[in-house]
Amino acid sequence: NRHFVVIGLGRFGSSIAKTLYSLGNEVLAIDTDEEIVQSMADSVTHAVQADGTDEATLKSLGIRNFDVAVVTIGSDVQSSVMATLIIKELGVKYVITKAQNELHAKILYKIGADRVVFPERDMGVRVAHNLCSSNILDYIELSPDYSIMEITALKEWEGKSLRELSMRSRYGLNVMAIKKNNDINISPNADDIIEAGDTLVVIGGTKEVSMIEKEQM
Amino acid sequence: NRHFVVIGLGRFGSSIAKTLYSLGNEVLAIDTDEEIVQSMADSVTHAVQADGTDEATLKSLGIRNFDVAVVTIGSDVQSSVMATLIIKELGVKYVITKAQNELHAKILYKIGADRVVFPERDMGVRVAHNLCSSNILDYIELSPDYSIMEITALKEWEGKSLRELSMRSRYGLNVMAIKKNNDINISPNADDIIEAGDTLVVIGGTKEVSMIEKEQM
Ligand SMILES: Nc1ncnc2c1ncn2[C@@H]1O[C@H](COP(=O)(O)OP(=O)(O)OP(=O)(O)O)[C@@H](O)[C@H]1O
Ligand SMILES: Nc1ncnc2c1ncn2[C@@H]1O[C@H](COP(=O)(O)OP(=O)(O)OP(=O)(O)O)[C@@H](O)[C@H]1O
Repeated sequence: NRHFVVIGLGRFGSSIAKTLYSLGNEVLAIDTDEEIVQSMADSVTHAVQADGTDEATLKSLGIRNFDVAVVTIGSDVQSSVMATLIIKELGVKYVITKAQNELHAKILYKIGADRVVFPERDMGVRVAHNLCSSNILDYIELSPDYSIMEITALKEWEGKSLRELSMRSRYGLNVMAIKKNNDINISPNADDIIEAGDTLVVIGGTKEVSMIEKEQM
Repeated sequence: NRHFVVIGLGRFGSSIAKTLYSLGNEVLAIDTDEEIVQSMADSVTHAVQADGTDEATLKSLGIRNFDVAVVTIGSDVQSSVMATLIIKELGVKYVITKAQNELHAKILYKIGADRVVFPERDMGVRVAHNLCSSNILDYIELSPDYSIMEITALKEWEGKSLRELSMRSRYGLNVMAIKKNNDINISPNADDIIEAGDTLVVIGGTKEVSMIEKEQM
């Protein structure tokens, strides 16, 4: 398995560190806050109190030997940028850093970050779509071009088979799963009949998906 | 369209407010910080500087007439709980509140929150899965029972058709889309051939999806 170092153990960073560890990876977790480090001790391989912007400390922790570094220092943009730069210079192949805004992201890419994430912004988009219509249970943009949506069967879909509904030609959507009560069928048949209360998980172009969404608002 | 009020305009709250507004809804955004309120003025219907725990102010803003309230006050757990309680008592039908941890979530449900979200935790899980294997581009838990994964075609899949691969019987997965170069085909055929560099978007039981994932680590 791969070796990960996570610097900055806020809500987001600690969730990443704990999940990586539970999947069987080696995880070194670093934070300046002693209390946070203590609370993480049983959920990662090693938890160390240290400053992610202190080059000498990072060298002595052998950061250069890690496959991936995750920098999730939040409100202190300067520390986030400095930690990313130092880790990249120490030779870590893949560094992923959390950004506060577009400007922060631009600086991070310029100094060598391999990937930048905006966790609050992305989750905000997903939750906002969920709230827009009571029929839409979930909405996830997999890429700017295509999205996945969980939608409760529309009135006009009830009692019809997938073949009759011809989701592809009418809406540009592909039904990948149907949830009836608590069962989920991930290989729906053209002859499957949609009933009231069913939930369809569909994939389609972001434009097509948002057209159906707009109709439901 | 529906009327939304968003209280607490941090990174997460402001992302929700802006997305709801861009989808055509009426959005009232509230925060105690005057500067933040100013910066949101053009991205929502109304932005108001106010304290979300002040019942008299919320009454005078007509909060009871909103369909949905979103409470995204972060580190101040007491304010988050008080704002949720007051809004529920004013008669708002659906209140969704962000929680810092499980205990906070428990209190929120007890006092009447309709839904509680953990944006940092959920995104942390998704990003950690992405980091585990270079083949896995994305991993999303749609529910505890089933997940979606974007995976780069495995060596042994190259040159084979979906029919030959029989993803359903061998892995318990359904291929919902295939990405070749920048094109995405959301209605894959059993005779489609998988080539090196293709990305498959698959859906399956969370256990089945993580079995494939573990093999890739
Ligand atoms: N130089 C540093 N080295 C190591 N850890 C740091 C450093 N600076 C800040 N941190 C830690 O980073 C963590 C995250 O920072 P902060 O709380 O500002 O971000 P946040 O974006 O609110 O976090 P989240 O949203 O993930 O909870 C904190 O636990 C903090 O102690
Ligand atoms: N009583 C209140 N009424 C209205 N707004 C409030 C109140 N208390 C705090 N806020 C606002 O809530 C917003 C979010 O709070 P805070 O920054 O603590 O959370 P956060 O979890 O770090 O946010 P995020 O991760 O979304 O950036 C802040 O802009 C703050 O001004």
